[in-house]
Amino acid sequence: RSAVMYIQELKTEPRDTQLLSCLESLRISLNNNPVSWVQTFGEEGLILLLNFLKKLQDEKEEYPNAGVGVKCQHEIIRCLKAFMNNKYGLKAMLASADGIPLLVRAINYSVPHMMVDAVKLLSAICILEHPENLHERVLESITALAEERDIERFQPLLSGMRKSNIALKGGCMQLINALISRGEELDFRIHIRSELMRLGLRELLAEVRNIENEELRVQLQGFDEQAEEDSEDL
Amino acid sequence: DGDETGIMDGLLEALQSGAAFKRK
Repeated sequence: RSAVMYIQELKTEPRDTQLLSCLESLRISLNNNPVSWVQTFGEEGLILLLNFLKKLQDEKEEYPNAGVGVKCQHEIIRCLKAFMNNKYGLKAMLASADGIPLLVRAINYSVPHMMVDAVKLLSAICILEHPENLHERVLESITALAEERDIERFQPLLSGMRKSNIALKGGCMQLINALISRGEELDFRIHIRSELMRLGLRELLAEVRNIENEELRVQLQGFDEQAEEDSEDL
Repeated sequence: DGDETGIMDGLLEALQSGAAFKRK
């Protein structure tokens, strides 16, 4: 199918399994076609994907097909990753006001597999070399959503750390490391770290250190090394 | 150059290996 055909299909507002199958196929196309294909899918396609994601996130859990809805949300996150895997797509995503906030809303610990992908994409955005400090934009979105929900801003990440899913623990630590590492001011980095510790990261780290997993080990080492360097600077 | 590809893959690799957190 051509990029234009996907746009036409998405415009017919498919639902449930029909939407899921369209998204699965779109993700494969976005991953395997040249950038010119992604460019044809373009901003119009990106807006359609983001609108679907928003609509699905707004749907109540009682909705009869909520399970398929969650699968569709996850598939959209995977499509966004494929879309952003080139300069054109990344630029389009960052130019969209909704892109980062919707990825932040996908930090949902009750859907661990989707949350892993969402936190990893956000971590990548944080460390991207860009004139605008993107880690600040990510943090602003995290803060705004927490204010809306009246919770502590890092609570969703700590809830993810408490899940038994090891990839999720690693993903959460990765986002924490990415946010801290891009902070230019020592005060900022220390503040974020102490905010996390106060929320319960200290106790969680003690538990997580006992898990034998290479990915997790790298993230814990990254966290410790940055903290040690800052402590020396202080 | 809009043709540059593999950007997210590169960033994710740098995060996963810990290279992204080394102070410059």
